[in-house]
Amino acid sequence: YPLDRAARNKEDSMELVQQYLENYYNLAKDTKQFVRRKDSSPVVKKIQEMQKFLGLEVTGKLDSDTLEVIRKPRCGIPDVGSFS
Amino acid sequence: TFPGMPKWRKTHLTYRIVNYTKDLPRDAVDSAIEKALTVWEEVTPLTFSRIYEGEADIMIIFAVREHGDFLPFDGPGRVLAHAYPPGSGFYGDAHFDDDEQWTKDTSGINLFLVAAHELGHSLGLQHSTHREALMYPVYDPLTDLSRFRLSQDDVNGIQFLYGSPPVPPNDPAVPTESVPPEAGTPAACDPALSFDAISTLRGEILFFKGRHFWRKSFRTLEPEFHLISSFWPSLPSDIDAAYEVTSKDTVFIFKGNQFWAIRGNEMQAGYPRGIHTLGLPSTVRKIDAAFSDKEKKKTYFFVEDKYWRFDEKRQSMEPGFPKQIVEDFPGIEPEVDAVFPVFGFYYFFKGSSQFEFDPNAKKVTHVLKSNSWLNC
Repeated sequence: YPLDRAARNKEDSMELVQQYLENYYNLAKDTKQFVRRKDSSPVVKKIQEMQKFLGLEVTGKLDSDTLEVIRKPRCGIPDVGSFS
Repeated sequence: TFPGMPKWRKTHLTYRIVNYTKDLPRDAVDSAIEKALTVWEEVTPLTFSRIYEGEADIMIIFAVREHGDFLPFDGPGRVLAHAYPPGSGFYGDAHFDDDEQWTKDTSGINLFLVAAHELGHSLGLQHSTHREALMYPVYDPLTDLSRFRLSQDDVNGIQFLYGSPPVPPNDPAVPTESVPPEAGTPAACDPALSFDAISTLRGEILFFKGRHFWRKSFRTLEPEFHLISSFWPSLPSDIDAAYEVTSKDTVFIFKGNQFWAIRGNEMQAGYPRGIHTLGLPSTVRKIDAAFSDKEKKKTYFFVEDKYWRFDEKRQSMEPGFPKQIVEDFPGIEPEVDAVFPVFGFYYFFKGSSQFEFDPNAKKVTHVLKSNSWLNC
C-alpha cells in the first residue's frame, strides 16, 4: 500500500539516523535490522552516544531536536573511532 | 586527537591548493585558506608555506561525489568536507565538496570556517563535543565571522599536540618578564622593543619583528598587528631587511643571502633570488638594513660598518663602494637594525633607539625610542 505521508517521513528519518550512526558513530552496517532493532539496546546506546557527543538531551529516542541536528550540514569525519 | 594520536613531527608544513571551486574568485579561496591556517599558526609553533606543484604535506582539493578516496561526497548539504589526520600521502589532505555553495560570508557555506575546521583535522585534531568549538562536527551558519575565535577546547587540543608559540629565544628586546599574555608576540610599547626590518608600503610603514609586523597608516592612530604569514605565507619570519622601490610599487624583503619581492599582498614570481645578483660581493652573507631614496633613485644597503649604493636607473651597484657608514652618515653607529625614508629624513634604528637623519644637513637631528611610531 502507498505509505501515508507520516509513515513516509518516519521511514526517511529512520534511514537518515541509521546512516548517521553508521557514518559517524561506528554503528555496524546491518541495514535489514535497523527499523526493527530501533528499540534494541545497541541502537538505543548509539543514539544516546550521539546525543551526548552533540550536546543534546540524552533520551535514546529520535526526538525532534535530535532529528533537527542530524539534518544539519557537517564535517564528514566520524565523531568516534578511527578514520582511514 | 585521533586514535594513536597522529601528529606532524615537524613544525614547518607545506600546503598546496590543487584546484579551485567556481563559486569564488581564486584570490578569495587563497585568502580563506591562508586565514584558516593563520588561526592555528597563532596558537602553535607551526608555520605554513604554500607550494604550487608537487606533493605538499596538506593537499587541498575541491571535488564532487566519488573523488578517489572511497569516501564519496553526497551532493548538496549534509557532508561539506573531510580531511585526513597527519601522515604521508593523502594523510593531512583536505577535501571540500564542490556540490556545496562556497561563499566568503555565511549566505552559503563559509569557506574560511570549514577550512579552519578541516585543517584542524589535517593537524591531528578530532571533533570536539563543545558546541562553541571550531572542531564541533556540525556547521553553524550563525557564526559571527567578525568575532571568530578558537574556543579554549580547540586551543587545548592543538597545544596538547604541538605546544604554544615560541617566545623569541633570549631576545634582549623582549625580556622574558615583559612577554605579553599571548606568549611569543612582541609588545608594541615595550620600551626595549627593537625591529628586524622596516619598510614603507604604498604610504604605510611596516615594522617587522619575528613572525609578526605592525602596519602603521598615517590615517589611523593605532597600528595594526599581523602575522607575516597571514599576508605573505611564503615569506620567512625574522627577516633582516626590507625596502620599497616606489617607482616599481614593489617591496623587497631580505633574509640571509636571499630576497623576495612583494607587490601589495602578492608575492612576485621568480623569487627568492640571491643577494649577490644585486652586485654585492660573495663575502656578504646577509644585509642588516636597506632603504631606497626615491628622489635620488638610489638604494642603500647596510652591512656591519659599511654600506653599498645601488643605482635604480642603471640597475647596478655603484663603483667606489663599500664606504664606511660613519663617513656619509655621521652619528649613525653600526650595526644598523633597520632604516626607512620618510618626509625627507632617513630614520635609522639600532636596538631600542631611533635616529632621525637629515641627508641635506648630513647630521642626526633627533634621537627617539624605536617604537615612537606605534602610538605608545
